Amino acid sequence: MNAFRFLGDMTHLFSVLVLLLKIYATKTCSGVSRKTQELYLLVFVARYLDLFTDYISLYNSVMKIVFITSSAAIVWYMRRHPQVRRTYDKEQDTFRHSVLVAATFVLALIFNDRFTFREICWAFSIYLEAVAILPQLVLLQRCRNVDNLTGQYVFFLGAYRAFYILNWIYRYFTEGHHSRWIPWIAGLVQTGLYADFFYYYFLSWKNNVKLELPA
Amino acid sequence: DSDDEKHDEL
Repeated sequence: MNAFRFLGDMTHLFSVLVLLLKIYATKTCSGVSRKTQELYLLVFVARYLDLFTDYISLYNSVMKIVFITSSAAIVWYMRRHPQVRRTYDKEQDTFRHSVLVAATFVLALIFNDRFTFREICWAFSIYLEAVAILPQLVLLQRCRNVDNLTGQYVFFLGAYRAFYILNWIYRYFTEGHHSRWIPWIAGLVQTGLYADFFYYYFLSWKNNVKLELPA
Repeated sequence: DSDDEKHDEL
């Protein structure tokens, strides 16, 4: 495992834990898109189903379990917890996420490495992950004033994908992967979606002011 | 093979 891949995994893990701890500690989820969280849960379940069929390493299995359980916990808090669910911005979080699920599933049926259950699930999870942040970005834009922790959550999530792209470039040159166009394209789209957010995040950090996204 | 190496990522 190269350093980019490891840093990617760590920023990814950190983003999910930051969000879970924020919700757990403050008992609020304002500014957090439940739709994005449900999409991520679906992404993790679709991709990490191989947990039960293919053993790769202890690191791999533990991380998969942590990702599935922590995102399930976030969804559970937002849907079921008596205090947390009342702070959910339901009226603002209106993105039609079922459209994203349907579109990426069809895409996975057409573009996959092999027409098998495992490969279709894998391609679906990659495509869905690329666009899963959209409801969250729309919600952040509507709320204008972004909570520090929510801002950090999106920042680490974006950093994760950027590190993964560096990892793929590194692997491409050191191991010679030639048929990895699915994650390449999806990863570039996914990272591109964050570009705007990153720009305002750095501005707020540089000027030491609260993050605010333009309408 | 090339299928397995992508599945070792998260």
